Amino acid sequence: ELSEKLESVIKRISGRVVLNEQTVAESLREIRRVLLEADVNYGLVQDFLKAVEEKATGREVIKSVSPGQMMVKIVYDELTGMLGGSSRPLIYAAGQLSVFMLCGLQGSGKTTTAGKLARRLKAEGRKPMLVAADIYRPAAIEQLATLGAQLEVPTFVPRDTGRPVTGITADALMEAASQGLDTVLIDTAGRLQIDREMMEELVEVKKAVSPQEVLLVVDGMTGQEAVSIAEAFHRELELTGLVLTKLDGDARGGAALSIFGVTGVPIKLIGVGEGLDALETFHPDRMVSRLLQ
Amino acid sequence: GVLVRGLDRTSLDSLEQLLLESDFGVGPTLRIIDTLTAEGKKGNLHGEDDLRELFRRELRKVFEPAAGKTGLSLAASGPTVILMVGVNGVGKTTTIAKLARYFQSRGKRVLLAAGDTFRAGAIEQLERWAERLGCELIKQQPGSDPAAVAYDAVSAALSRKADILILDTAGRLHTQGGLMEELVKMKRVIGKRMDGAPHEVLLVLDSTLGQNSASQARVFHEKLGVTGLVLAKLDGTSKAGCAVAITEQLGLPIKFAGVGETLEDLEEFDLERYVDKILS
Ligand SMILES: Nc1nc2c(ncn2[C@@H]2O[C@H](COP(=O)(O)OP(=O)(O)OP(=O)(O)O)[C@@H](O)[C@H]2O)c(=O)[nH]1
Ligand SMILES: Nc1nc2c(ncn2[C@@H]2O[C@H](COP(=O)(O)OP(=O)(O)OP(=O)(O)O)[C@@H](O)[C@H]2O)c(=O)[nH]1
Ligand SMILES: [Mg+2]
Ligand SMILES: [Mg+2]
Repeated sequence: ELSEKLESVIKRISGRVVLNEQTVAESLREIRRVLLEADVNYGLVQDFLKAVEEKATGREVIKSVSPGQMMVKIVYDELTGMLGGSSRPLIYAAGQLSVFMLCGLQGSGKTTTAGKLARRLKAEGRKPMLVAADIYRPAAIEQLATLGAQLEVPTFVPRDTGRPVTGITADALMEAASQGLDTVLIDTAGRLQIDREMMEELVEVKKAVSPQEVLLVVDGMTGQEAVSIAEAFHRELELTGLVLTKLDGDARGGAALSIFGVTGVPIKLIGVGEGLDALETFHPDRMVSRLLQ
Repeated sequence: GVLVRGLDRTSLDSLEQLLLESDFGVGPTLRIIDTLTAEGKKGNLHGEDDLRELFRRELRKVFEPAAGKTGLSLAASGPTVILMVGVNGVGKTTTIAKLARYFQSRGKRVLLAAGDTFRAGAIEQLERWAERLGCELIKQQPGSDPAAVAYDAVSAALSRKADILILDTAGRLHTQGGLMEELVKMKRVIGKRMDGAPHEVLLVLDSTLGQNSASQARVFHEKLGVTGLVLAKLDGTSKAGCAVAITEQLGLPIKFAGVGETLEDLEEFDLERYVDKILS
């Protein structure tokens, strides 16, 4: 289940006793290609290759292993090292209302993820409320309300979409408290990280609700802009976690390594389907295999 | 940097980095850099401006074959039927609304069809847009067969003498075999109801996505015969460089660019502006 390119790396440098500079350089070119084609951030790939080169050059090859296999093992170990500790659990407030805020670019999967989270929390014995804070997209409120109805989870719907979102979310918290609920999931509108006004709206919402989690929802197929996008949201909001969606497809998911590798924001969950049950914990080792396939 | 007859190696390296960071992909980037390096060795490059100009010319070559097909194919008689497809969340429904506005502003009577009978709020979303546009909408109950909606919609377009019919479909990953077959069936049913329809199968790509867009294009094209691409969300910071590989491999014309979330935010694709964005 290794990519053809890495298999050819193994074949090409077989029959050598030490990983010399030329051997390593050839292999690094192939590895660079594999990672870039997996959408891993360009700058991160450069740093990664340097680290691999240091580990590889001049190493003696273990008797039972071919130089090529050793090279690939070094890559595996380095990637696993980089993604180690990238998976973290959700943070709840002790003895009071927990608030999770979902944000991200247009179409990344926020509303669906809010539904999935509500389902998971309910299954864990918690009492969640969904909050429809996207007052812009046509029928966004209906979309979330439909999910809430399917899950039999209360959905807070703005009475007046002319009011600012901060007022809506503050009202939602009061409503959740009065209903004796314990977790509030706020679905926000998709926005560009370069949209000053819309980013400011998120900053205001965060101030208004003091969330335990500010989750950036990122499409798992996102390309080279992943880091720049995440950095902007992180700078404005101090993200507590990432959710990568649509990993049920054949995208290699380099955005995961890129964002965690550069910003250190942990990956809390992954989306693996459109169904409300399609939410999983992130497994770094599975991601490494996915990146190298 | 080492001079390649008047051109700094550093400039070529910077351009390589720029292209890779624009989601061009390794293959297309290496090919372009090799071509430009060869030009440099022949002495045809005398600085940054030459490099940019030559890069622009190389891209024009890539887009040349598809350039003649960027207009929309209209039906010889009767309604022109357009099927909008693509993976989840790329911008299909919003693009349909923008396209309806595009045609209305050209005096055409547009009919819309709510072919996404699956996702929560999908029919409502298109209904809202139809209201804003003052456009008729064909819809059925959520959960109904999308092919049945398509059949109804084509019948309605014919009997009501609409100029344009645009059908929405549910988002689906190209790896979901059963869902791809659902689209194939929808297209077949449309063709049964009206000869030659759909006249356009538009694949919407999200400019923010990376190399996976090329796989999407390949599979959707294999299954359906895509007639054109829409690059949505080009108002973001992503440069949709994978469109180059797709054009090289499949020759699919890019018909429109989505540049925002309102009805006015649809542009006919402009190659020069696309190159400007890449080089910016
Ligand atoms: N296959 C798959 N589809 C997903 C996943 N998560 C979300 N989707 C789909 O992606 C599309 C967009 O999801 P939404 O939840 O509407 O995205 P959003 O971020 O709320 O969109 P905006 O509010 O417009 O920014 C829908 O078709 C969802 O069903 C996932 O993990 N896998
Ligand atoms: N900035 C920007 N946002 C866009 C553009 N096109 C669509 N969007 C936004 O992207 C999000 C998803 O758009 P939809 O039209 O619902 O996408 P879709 O492909 O129909 O999604 P599904 O039906 O769930 O698969 C919405 O928030 C849109 O407003 C664009 O060109 N620019
Ligand atoms: Mg949403
Ligand atoms: Mg849609």
